[in-house]
Amino acid sequence: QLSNKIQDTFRKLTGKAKLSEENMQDALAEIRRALLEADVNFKVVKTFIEQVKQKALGQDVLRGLDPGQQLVKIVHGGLVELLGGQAREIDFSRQKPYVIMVVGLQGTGKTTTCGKLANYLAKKGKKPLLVPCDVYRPAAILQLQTVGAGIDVPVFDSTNLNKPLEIVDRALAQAKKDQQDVLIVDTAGRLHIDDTLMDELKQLKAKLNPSEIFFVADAMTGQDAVTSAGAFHQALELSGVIMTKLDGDARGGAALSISEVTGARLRFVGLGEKVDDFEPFHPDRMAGRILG
Amino acid sequence: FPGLRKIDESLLEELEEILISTDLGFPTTQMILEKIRKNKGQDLDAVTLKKRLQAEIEAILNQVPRPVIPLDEAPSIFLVVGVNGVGKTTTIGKLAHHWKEQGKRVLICAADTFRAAAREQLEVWSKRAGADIEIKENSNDPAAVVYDALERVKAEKQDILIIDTAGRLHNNPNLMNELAKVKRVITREFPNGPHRVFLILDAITGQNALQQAKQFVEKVGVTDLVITKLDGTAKGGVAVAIANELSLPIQFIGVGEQMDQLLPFDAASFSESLIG
Ligand SMILES: Nc1nc2c(ncn2[C@@H]2O[C@H](COP(=O)(O)OP(=O)(O)OP(=O)(O)O)[C@@H](O)[C@H]2O)c(=O)[nH]1
Ligand SMILES: Nc1nc2c(ncn2[C@@H]2O[C@H](COP(=O)(O)OP(=O)(O)OP(=O)(O)O)[C@@H](O)[C@H]2O)c(=O)[nH]1
Ligand SMILES: [Mg+2]
Ligand SMILES: [Mg+2]
Repeated sequence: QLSNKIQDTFRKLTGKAKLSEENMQDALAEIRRALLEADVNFKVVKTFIEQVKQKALGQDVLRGLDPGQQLVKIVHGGLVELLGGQAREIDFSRQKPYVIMVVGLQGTGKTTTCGKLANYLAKKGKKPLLVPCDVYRPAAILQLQTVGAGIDVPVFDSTNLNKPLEIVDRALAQAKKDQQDVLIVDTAGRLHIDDTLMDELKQLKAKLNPSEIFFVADAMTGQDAVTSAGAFHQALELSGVIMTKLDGDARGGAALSISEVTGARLRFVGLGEKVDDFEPFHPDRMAGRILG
Repeated sequence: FPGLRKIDESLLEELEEILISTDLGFPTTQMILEKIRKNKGQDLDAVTLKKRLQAEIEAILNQVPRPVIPLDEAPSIFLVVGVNGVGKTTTIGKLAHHWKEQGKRVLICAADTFRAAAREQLEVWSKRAGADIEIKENSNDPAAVVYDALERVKAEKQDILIIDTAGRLHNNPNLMNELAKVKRVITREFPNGPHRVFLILDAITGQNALQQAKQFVEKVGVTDLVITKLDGTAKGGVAVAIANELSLPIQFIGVGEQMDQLLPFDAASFSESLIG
């Protein structure tokens, strides 16, 4: 337990009314190790520890707290701030239909998440249309169709089309005709270093002019989170991040790395394989989880 | 690091960052740095330093015995497991292709009876590889379709049976029990089976991979690893931590989404790309 470890480092010191460079050294080393073990990117950890140190230096220990508790409070608060605060509500009036593009690396949970998003929005009174644009993965379109059928949300029929640009063209037309007010576009998983496929995403963005581009990231992602999310952000300017598989026991430090390097806020979390295992992101819960 | 560097604390700090960035993890990183620290004061150039790190990593990997996958006494039964989305189904397509090319008769069992379009996805792969496939359309009991596949293996004298399972998180007791049950069904029909249990691990996974490996070893008796998605920028360093702590051999690596993008594991080239 990190807060206990921090308490221990301070217990060894005496006359500790203020947090100082010296008495914080061991505690900061413990915090650094905890964040690295939680998969926060090492560069992000470095910056974060420095910010914590600066905030803590010379700060009078608050009444009722000992220096260790004080430091934990600063660390927790710093994490919550970095994680971007409570997710704000979507303003659907900005675009009709409201277009949401879902992107990310292979296997992170995009297709499943598209279903969860559709279900979440349908429950809020929206009329979503799911648009399968993964023309590469075997049975990907069938997967989204099956998910859609399970929640009674229409899925655009991409079955005999093999060009994502053509699919979205027709899907937009259908949505306007059938008065669907949200388009959720599922894209194929891809590597950020695959120029052809990253270009495909840029072209899709140009055609869709989406109000949201959600990057779907796996909670167990390690140090590479900064590189991959950073590249997607560079190419598309992400509007949000959804972290999946938080029902596992991965600490999820990638959430911090991704927030830091893209500035895109975490919006939702996936908590299981069922369509209801989905909720808005809570920064304080994530901070606690990362700290362990 | 250009030019000649003295091995001192500042260099060790830089090396620590390099190793951590590959997902090697804190403990394994410290273990390697301790060894380098013994040469404090020495001057080394960048190339020698790099080779030194690669050698340390390769040594950890080579400490793990890598048994040859048993294919001489048919049928060889392989169970493929792992958490969600790591590449199990795709890897099975690649393995089937790999062994078909060696002239083997391969049967694939679609035991992911849960996820949308899982059976259809595997069916495409079996067609591509030229393998047979056992599917049970309206069942949601993996043990039942595995049983059918085992009976079929006996009847048809298949050389190899590869069983695809649903992705599952290792901290879900019900799902881990379901997998243990599938394994028992196999052992009941074939006392020496499953001959190997492959844990598929995504190269991008951070420290949680250690926990995944521990739990899957404990609950399902994993014997070998396959690391996928090494065609990305992730280095898969946690595989070294797993070698160090659990002594699991890596048999293959996945380097793409196509059927032929599976390579036998090579410790030297893996270490080289880790400290590229
Ligand atoms: N436990 C758990 N599993 C999840 C979650 N989200 C998705 N999954 C599972 O993760 C696996 C991959 O999900 P997909 O939706 O196919 O992932 P994808 O990103 O669309 O994959 P590609 O299209 O191949 O890139 C499936 O087994 C899903 O059921 C989650 O929040 N928790
Ligand atoms: N780039 C790359 N992608 C891969 C590799 N192996 C698998 N994939 C992709 O990863 C995604 C998930 O692959 P699956 O085979 O469906 O993974 P899975 O473990 O069976 O997923 P679940 O059954 O849902 O748990 C697909 O988009 C695959 O094409 C690899 O070596 N490299
Ligand atoms: Mg998908
Ligand atoms: Mg699968």
